[in-house]
Amino acid sequence: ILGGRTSRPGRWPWQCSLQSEPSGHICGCVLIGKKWVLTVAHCFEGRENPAVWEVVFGINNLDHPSVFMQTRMVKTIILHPRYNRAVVDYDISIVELNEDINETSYVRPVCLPSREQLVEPDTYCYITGWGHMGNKMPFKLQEGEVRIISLEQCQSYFDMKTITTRMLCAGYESGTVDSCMGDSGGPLVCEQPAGRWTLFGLTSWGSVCFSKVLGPGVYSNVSHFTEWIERQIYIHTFLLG
Amino acid sequence: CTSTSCPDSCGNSSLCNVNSSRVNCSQCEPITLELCMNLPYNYTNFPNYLGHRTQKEASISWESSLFPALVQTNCYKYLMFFACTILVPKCNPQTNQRIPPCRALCEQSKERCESVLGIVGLQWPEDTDCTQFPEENSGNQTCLTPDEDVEECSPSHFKCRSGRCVLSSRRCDGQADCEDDSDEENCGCKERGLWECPSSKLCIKYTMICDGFPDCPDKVDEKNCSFCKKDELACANHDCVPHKGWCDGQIDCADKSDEWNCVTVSKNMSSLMFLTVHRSATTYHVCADGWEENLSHLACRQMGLGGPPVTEIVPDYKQLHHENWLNLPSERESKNASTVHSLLVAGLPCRSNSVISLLCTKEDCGRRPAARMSKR
Repeated sequence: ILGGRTSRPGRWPWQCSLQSEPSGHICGCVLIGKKWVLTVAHCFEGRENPAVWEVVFGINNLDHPSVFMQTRMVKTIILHPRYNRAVVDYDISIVELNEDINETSYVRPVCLPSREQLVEPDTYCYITGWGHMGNKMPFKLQEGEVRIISLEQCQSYFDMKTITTRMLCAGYESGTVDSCMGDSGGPLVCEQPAGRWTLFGLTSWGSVCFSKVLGPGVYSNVSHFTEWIERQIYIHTFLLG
Repeated sequence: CTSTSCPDSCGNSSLCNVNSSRVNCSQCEPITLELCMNLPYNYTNFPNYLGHRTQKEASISWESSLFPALVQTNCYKYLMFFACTILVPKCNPQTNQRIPPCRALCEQSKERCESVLGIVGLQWPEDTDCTQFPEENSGNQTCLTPDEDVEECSPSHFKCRSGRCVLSSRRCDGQADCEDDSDEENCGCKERGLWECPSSKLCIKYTMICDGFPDCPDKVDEKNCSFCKKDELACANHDCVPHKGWCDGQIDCADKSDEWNCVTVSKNMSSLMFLTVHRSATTYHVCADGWEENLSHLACRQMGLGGPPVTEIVPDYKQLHHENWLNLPSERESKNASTVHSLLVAGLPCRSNSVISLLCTKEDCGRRPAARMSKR
């Protein structure tokens, strides 16, 4: 996360780290149910085998195991069938864990939006991750507040790419707070009434985040995929069991 | 390849024969770089003149963004053609030989466009030294030079009426980029070869219609896609299956959609939430005979809800004027079924004359631990 700050332990209990040896942390991910995690499809390019992945919850410092830490293996990786690697569209995937997590105050799921629940431009939301900070890779989870940008305005930053309705843009025009490499798959969450944090975006792509030419971050628009997510969880829980 | 076995860049290509040298191992490959799909040649090989080792690397390179943007300045008519000859150099599939651009093409491009880059503080790509390319008609080496039917714009561009190229993402964005405003004309979906969602005016590709994924906000692109017979129901992928197989616990649709959304709760006038099963295009309530609490848990989970369910047995069912109910057969197998509706059967008497009412709660989500107070 560029321009963010170090998070307090437990502040984002749905944040998880998708890891694969020998590199360790590869991508962010988000807990949405006892056995289900969301991340982006591009994290699995070249590594589609579930057996090489593990998911770590309840940590703040990647380098320090915490008493709240829970680790699970990956049972199933469900890539969106329309994922388009070339234009990074439909960049979303669901991960089924090999067993339920224990829900604690440090490990608990985020809310999913309904299909009709959209986040308006100029809303302030948070992005979190262990991705590049511009000058180094952090060990501690970083967080940053970003403002939702309209798709039209976002398109004006990316000449060579098409911003589709499957995407969501956020960040400041000046580009001070942004997601970066290693944040992919992590959450963009917005606080809803009654203090419920809801997942509206998954860090997907953007301009080269530590070059001078900055632009907003582009996120997978989770509202567009809610029905598909619920469908896949139903099929894998009740029909393939 | 000095040995008969080729290094992995060749794979087991027959092009590497015993007498060839390592240099000759790269083979022609079809061009997939979208930016250069309208060239007068179809094959390339790597590394290219910018040092990119693969087309993927070329596609995410700085130069693949730089040149299309520079083309919009109209600094040189054949700049895009030159850019492609160094991004995806021409390869002759018969001889496996690479055919470079001619030096004049390189010099013209650099001479006319380098200064434009300079205005915005950017540099001409370093390793496009024009002296590495042959002069036209010099000796035995052929080279590429643009002829009349070369496309000035890439497939990622829109060609203004004036002939200038602007990026296709600028087309119909509400701002005129062509001097003659032609990029903001004929902006309807149909003119752009797209299909218009009636209510939202959103344009989608024709291939997205009836493909099982709703793209229009009101999902109209997935309506009227099936032509089922009277005794059939349409799956989500628009196949037709006999309706008697709908929600019977057996999968009939290829996408399994006949076994989705089979269990819901329906409210009656006295706001009781009856457990309801939708089977063969009919809705059923569930008779309470032999009901067990773990089935309430399973039913709530099937509806994507969690938490401890509240189960109520509603007596005098017949008074409720609902004729259809399903039963748990008494001789039920002890295996734990994966769904409630696969356990239920029709056509049995409801001895208790009562049905199940169920209240499920939403899974708890999105709550953060309160910040701990710490004395300073």
